[in-house]
Amino acid sequence: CSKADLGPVSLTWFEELSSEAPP
Amino acid sequence: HSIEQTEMMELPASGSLNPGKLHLVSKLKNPSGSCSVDVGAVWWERAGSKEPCIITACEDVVSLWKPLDTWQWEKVYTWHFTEVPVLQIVPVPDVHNLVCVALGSLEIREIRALMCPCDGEHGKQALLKSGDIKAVLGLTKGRLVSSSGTVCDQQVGVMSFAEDGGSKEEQLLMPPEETVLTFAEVQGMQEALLGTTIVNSIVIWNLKTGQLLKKMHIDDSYQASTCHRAYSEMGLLFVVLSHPHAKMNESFGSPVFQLMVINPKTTFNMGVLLYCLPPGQAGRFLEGDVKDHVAAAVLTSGTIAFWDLLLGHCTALLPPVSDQNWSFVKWSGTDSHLLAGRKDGDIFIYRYS
Repeated sequence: CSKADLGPVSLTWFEELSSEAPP
Repeated sequence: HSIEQTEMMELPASGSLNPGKLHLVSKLKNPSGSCSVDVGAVWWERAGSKEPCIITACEDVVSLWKPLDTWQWEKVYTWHFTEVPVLQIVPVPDVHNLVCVALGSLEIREIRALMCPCDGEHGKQALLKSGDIKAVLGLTKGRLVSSSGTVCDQQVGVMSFAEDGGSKEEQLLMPPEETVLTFAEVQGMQEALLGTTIVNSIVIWNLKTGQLLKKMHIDDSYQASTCHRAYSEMGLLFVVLSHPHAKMNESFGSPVFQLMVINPKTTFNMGVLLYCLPPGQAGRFLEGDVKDHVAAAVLTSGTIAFWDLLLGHCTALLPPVSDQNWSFVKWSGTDSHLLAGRKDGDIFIYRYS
């Protein structure tokens, strides 16, 4: 396994998931 | 008030791995002799100064111990619980004069806040929550998260305490459609909270908005995993899990903790490292605690084992003292000491270096 197997990463994942998730 | 004498003891040398890492600094002897269930640390403020105190719990009594000179301890207050037994101490970081306790028989039925006594006053207690409580954890900034109810009517709520342990309010988080078993804060991310569920998922909440951000299924090899530490680096989420049901593997021994990496965006995840017992050591995870890069676990053999999470291997073993098995271990939240307890109620305080 390598980091590539985890898919594209984002340093701002928390903010992005917060803007995508239902309120 | 009873004053317990400090006793310096030689570390048991036989079978110890790097015993030099552990130095016994103090011991609290249980005068009641009743079964000890947990230990914790709390800041106690009196007359303008804060002291790091120890909280001990037996099934029917919770005691507050204050430090005297030269590592002696004085028991200064006890709270009694005659109806429902004490199950665990729940420290709440960043508040002083307050600690929470979970009460129940097999499952948690109540969470109570214990207020340490101010000068000349009695310690008080308040019922915070009752019912079928599955999990509870104290969070930084004086918050307490808990989950309760069945999967159909599950409630996940966060209470906030003022710094002096006063006023509280509760905010509800969106429940996942799976029973939450444990919680973990994401280090350095005050608004992020993780949970592990009964069917081996990891969920992420936004504590500010109450949103459920993601539910990710992880490897089924180890059931009922508990998350002890989580941190985010380079856009990835790293979690340290313990595996109570992990079986011995012929090639690498008995895994006790595991470091996993998760991409929260894609939910793809994989194991990074298994923290196993050294050759010749038997036992499974019974109870444990992780602080920064050091993990400590009480094993079914009665020994406490330590791992450096960065080095990836077991660094110290603490066998039972005087043939008395260890039953719980906690890192102190007020300093860098380790609090280790035996069933007979005696608590040993170690410095780990």
